[in-house]
Amino acid sequence: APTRSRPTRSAHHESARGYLETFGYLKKGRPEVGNLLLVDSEQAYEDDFRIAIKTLQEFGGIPVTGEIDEATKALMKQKRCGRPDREEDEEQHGHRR
Amino acid sequence: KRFAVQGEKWKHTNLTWSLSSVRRPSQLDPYGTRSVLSRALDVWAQASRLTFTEVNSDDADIVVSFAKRYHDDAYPFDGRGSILAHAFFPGSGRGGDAHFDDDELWLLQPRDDDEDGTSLFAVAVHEFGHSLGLSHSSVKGALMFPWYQGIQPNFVLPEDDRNGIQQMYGPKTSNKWARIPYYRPQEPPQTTTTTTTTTTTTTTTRKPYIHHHHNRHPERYPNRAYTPYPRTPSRYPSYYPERPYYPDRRHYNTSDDHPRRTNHHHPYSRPTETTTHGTTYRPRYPHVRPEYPTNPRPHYPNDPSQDNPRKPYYPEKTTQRPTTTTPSDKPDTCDTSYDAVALIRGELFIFKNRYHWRIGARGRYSGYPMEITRMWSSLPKNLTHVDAVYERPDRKIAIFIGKELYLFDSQYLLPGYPKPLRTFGLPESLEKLDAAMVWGHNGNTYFYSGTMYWKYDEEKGRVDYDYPRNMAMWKGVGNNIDSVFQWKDGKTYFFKGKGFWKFNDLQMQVENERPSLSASFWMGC
Repeated sequence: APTRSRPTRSAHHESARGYLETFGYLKKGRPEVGNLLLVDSEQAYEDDFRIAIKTLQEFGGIPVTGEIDEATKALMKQKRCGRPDREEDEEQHGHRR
Repeated sequence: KRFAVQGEKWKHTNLTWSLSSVRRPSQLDPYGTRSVLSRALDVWAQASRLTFTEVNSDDADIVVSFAKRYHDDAYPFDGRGSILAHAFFPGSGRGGDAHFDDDELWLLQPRDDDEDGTSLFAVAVHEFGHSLGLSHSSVKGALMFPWYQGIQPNFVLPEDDRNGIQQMYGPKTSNKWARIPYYRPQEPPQTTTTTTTTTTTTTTTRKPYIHHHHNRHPERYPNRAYTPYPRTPSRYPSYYPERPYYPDRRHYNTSDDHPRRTNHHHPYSRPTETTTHGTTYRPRYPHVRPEYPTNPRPHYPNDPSQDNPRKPYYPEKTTQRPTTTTPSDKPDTCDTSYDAVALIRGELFIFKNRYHWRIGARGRYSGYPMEITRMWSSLPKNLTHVDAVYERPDRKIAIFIGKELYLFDSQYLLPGYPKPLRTFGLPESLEKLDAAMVWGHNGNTYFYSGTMYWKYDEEKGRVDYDYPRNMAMWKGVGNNIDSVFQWKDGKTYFFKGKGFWKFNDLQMQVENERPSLSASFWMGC
């Protein structure tokens, strides 16, 4: 049977993903084919994305919803430092060094 | 929610910085820019042991540059957008450098109504936090909070950032471990120019130096009767350009219109030469502090005002002096047992009740015994004594008091301490330790209490499982020892009461049955 495909993601979703990757909330590079996820990793990606949004909301001190709501969009537009909030090695240690 | 230390830090504290000679700000004047950057660095300098010196070289520790879009690193800027700047953690080469997006509208003196401009000072203070090794903090209001917040006019370094920088580099040095530099009205160094290539020496004619203790710079301070020389750098150069900064003499009359009023009560500013308790005080113009090895003023035995350095000392007004009573628990140096003995930074520290002695290469330091809390101020105020002290292989200082361990890095209590003894695998029922040491014979750490002792694994942070064992192993010292430590001669010494044993590590027994007297051997009595 043909693999189930999802509609391409919204522009907000894509810019949010870029932001999350730039500032260390989401691992760079997803197993994608064009804009369509491989079926078996789609759920994993959704979970990671949602966790990343929550982590950003918590770090930024805004309500933690896991959704790209207005407060989250405003936070992503705010002027800020270019360094990641979560450094690579924190990924391995699982906590902020 | 707190600061995050990245891990790398500068090994030296006298850091150099410079504004890049190549990538300068295209819309800011370099002098104003350098002044703002200097003030931003001063924020971190005021809270830590770090010092910053501007140099005219791109090899400085911290090189600040302004660049647009892609600029030879993996973090291109985004034009007038949300990314303002970034900086690199301590290290060689690019380490420590700070890059600012030259497309932004940078403001040197931001006003409240500046909506779209960005305060260079606010961003620079943040980026220099990265240059010193701090990561982003999730504490809103902290400098290291990643989103731009501007800076309040009466800016004070937030608590979270202060904790972060002080954990890495320690707070501004207090005079416990090092002396405060003093300024004297000396003759300024006469410059002699040497021409190396032609090996001829030309000496400038020496200008006669006349020390004016009156207004030396009338053009700068027209209504000042007196001015200090040489001037110490002012803490707030651009906010109060006129006011000189006296490091720690708050009681001085700081209004500029009246002649300086000398505070007769302060020991460093007596009007005439007097000799008190064998110490001669010379006239104090300008105010020069006599040099003392460790304590900025002489220690008068049995004088309670020594307990509180903030309280002025009243030598002349004997009627005002409180009746001197010797604190009941102050030990007699030559007739006492010891609670703990430890070699710390190569110096011998002996602890008894609330006090401790410090013995260096040239013998006992003057001014001791001194309260333990004056050296380790984070210990409990109602401290009565310490049970055991040792310097760990990682140079941290472990102080055991009752059922708790206080761990210090020099004199800064590490976060998370004190910790209960059970955290280290010691039994819940254990009331206190008698002693602790790193045994030079095998490099292991041992804890002693009553009739038992434990081997402690510094890596794992807990005692080994096949302990405790009986003190009988250490033949000759018996139980309930007072202290044990390893002296510079590599020998182990056990203390009990007013005596001590030298211990033979190979034969695992004391070298002689009868203990020797501690006072004469260790205290030089």
